[in-house]
Amino acid sequence: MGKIIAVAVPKGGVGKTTTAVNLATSLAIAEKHILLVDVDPMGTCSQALGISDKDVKGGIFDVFNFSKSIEQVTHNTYIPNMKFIPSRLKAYLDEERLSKLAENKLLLRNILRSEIFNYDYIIIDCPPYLRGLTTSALLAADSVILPIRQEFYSLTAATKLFEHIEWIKQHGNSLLQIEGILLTMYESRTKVSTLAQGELLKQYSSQLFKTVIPQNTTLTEATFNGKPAVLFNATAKGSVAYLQLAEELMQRENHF
Amino acid sequence: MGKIIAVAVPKGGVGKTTTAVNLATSLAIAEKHILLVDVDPMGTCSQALGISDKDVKGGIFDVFNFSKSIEQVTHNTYIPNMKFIPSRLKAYLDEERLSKLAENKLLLRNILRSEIFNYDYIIIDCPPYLRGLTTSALLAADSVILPIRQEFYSLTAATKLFEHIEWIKQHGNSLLQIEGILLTMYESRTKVSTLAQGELLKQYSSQLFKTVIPQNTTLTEATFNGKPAVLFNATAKGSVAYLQLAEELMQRENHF
Ligand SMILES: Nc1ncnc2c1ncn2[C@@H]1O[C@H](COP(=O)(O)OP(=O)(O)OP(=O)(O)O)[C@@H](O)[C@H]1O
Ligand SMILES: Nc1ncnc2c1ncn2[C@@H]1O[C@H](COP(=O)(O)OP(=O)(O)OP(=O)(O)O)[C@@H](O)[C@H]1O
Ligand SMILES: [Mg+2]
Ligand SMILES: [Mg+2]
Repeated sequence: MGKIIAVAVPKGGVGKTTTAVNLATSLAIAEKHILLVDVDPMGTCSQALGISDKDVKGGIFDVFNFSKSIEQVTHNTYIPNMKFIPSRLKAYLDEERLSKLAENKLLLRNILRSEIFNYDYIIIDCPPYLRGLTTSALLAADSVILPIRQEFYSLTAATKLFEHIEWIKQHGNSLLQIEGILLTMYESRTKVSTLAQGELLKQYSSQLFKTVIPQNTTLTEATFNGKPAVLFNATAKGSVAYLQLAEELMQRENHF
Repeated sequence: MGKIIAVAVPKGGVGKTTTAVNLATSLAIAEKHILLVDVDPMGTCSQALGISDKDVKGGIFDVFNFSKSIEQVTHNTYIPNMKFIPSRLKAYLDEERLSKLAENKLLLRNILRSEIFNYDYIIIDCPPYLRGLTTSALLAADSVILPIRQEFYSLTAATKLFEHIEWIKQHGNSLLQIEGILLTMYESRTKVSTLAQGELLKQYSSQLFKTVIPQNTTLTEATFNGKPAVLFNATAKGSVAYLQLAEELMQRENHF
C-alpha cells in the first residue's frame, strides 16, 4: 500500500520541484512504483520532465472540476515505473476558477487515497505558499518533506509550515507526519552556511535527513534538457545525493 | 508625483524581495521619498528590514478589510526617506479570508494612487504567483520589474508574466509598462550561464536592465542581520549593483 508524501514549504526556489522530480525518479530507478503529482499551477514538473502541453491529455485540475477521471490524466512517462499527473492549466484565468475548486480541501485526499494500492509512493509537488493546494496536499499526505536552503527566510518558512501542520492534524489528517527536513543547495564553509547551521541545528536537528543535497549546477543544467538530473547525469554529486535520499527513505520501510 | 513599481514574476526565490528591499533602500539613500509595500502574505520584507511583529501596528491586509487606514499602517523605518507598509497576517487562516478580500482587484490601486503625491517611488514586493495580490499590484502599478535568474524555469515564468500583463492592460491598467528585466544571482562562465544567456538574449535582450545583480553571499548574510545589504555592507558587489540599479532607474526620470 502506497505512501503519500507531500514536498512542501512556503518559500520560493528552495528545490521543492527539483526534490519531488529527482526523488520520484530515483525511487522509480530502484523499481518502486511511483506516481508524481504536480499541484503547482505553474506546472514546473512538466518542464522538469520535458513534457510539453501538446503531449498532455489533462491534469489534476480537470479531475478537480470533474471533467476528467484520474485514469484519464495519469500519464506514463519515459521513466520505467513512474507515472505522472501534471498540473496543466490552460490560462491564468482558469487559475482563479480552479483555486476556488481546490477549496474543497479534501478532494485531493479522496482522489489520491483511491490510488494508493497502485503505487509504492505518491509524491506531490506543492507551490510556495500554505493555503489552497498545499493545504489539500497536506490533508492528503501520510508525511511531508520540507526542502530548505541555508538562508534566513527558509527557517521562518519551516516554522510556519510546522504551525500549519498542527492545524492540518486537527482538521482532517491527524496522522500527518514529518518525513524530514531536507537541506538543499548546500554549500559548506561560507559565512551564510555558518549562520544557517547555527539556527538549523538548534531548531531542527532531529528532523534533518542524513542526506544533504549539495549546490550542483548539473541539477539546473538538466532542466534545460527536460530531464531529471538523475537521468541526465547520474554521477553528478547532486544526482548521487538524490539517489541516496531515495535509499534513506526506503530504509525506513524496513522498520515496519 | 510618485511612480508605482511592482516587483513581480511567478517563480520562487529569484530575488523579488531582495530587489524590492535593496532598490527601495538605495533610492532612499539617494534622497528619494520611498514607500515600500509588502503584499506577500509571508511577510518577508519585514524580515529583511529586521522588523518584528510586535513593532508593527498593522499591515496592508488591515486596510483591505477596512479595519485600519493607510496612515495607520504606514511605518517610519530606521532608513531616512523610507516608509514601509508590512503584510502582517496574524494566522494562516486570515490568509484564506484575506485572499478573498484581495479579490477586489482594484482596491490596492485605489489605496496607493491616493498616496502618490507623498512619494517619488512606491515599490511593491509581490508573492511568487500571478493571481490575487500580484494581479492587484499589477493593476496598481505604473511599471513592473521582473527579477529572473539564469535558470530554465525563470524564462517560462517571464513569458507567463508577459501574457498576464496583456490581460492586465485590457482589464483596468492600460498604461502598465515593463520597467525592465533584472538578471539576479548572476554567475558568469558556468554551463548554466551559457544556456540561459542564449535563451535570454534571444527573447528579452531589449528589456534587460544594464545593471546585473551578481551572486553575492553578502546579500543573504544581511538577512541574518535584519538589514538590507546596501546598509549592512555598501561596498559588497551585490550592494553596489543595487545602488547602480537605483541610478539606472533614476536616469530615466530625466528623459521626461
Ligand atoms: N542543489 C541544487 N544545486 C543547484 N541548483 C539547484 C539545486 N536544486 C535546485 N536547483 C535549481 O534552483 C532552481 C529552483 O529550484 P526549484 O524550482 O526546484 O525550487 P522550488 O522550491 O520548486 O521553486 P518554486 O517555489 O518556484 O516552486 C531551479 O532552477 C533548479 O534547477
Ligand atoms: N544576488 C544574490 N546573491 C546571493 N544570494 C541572493 C541574491 N539575491 C537574493 N539572494 C538570496 O536568495 C534567497 C531568495 O531571495 P528572495 O527571498 O529575495 O527571492 P524571492 O523571489 O523574493 O522569493 P519568494 O518567491 O519566496 O518570495 C534569499 O535568501 C536571498 O538572501
Ligand atoms: Mg516548484
Ligand atoms: Mg519574496
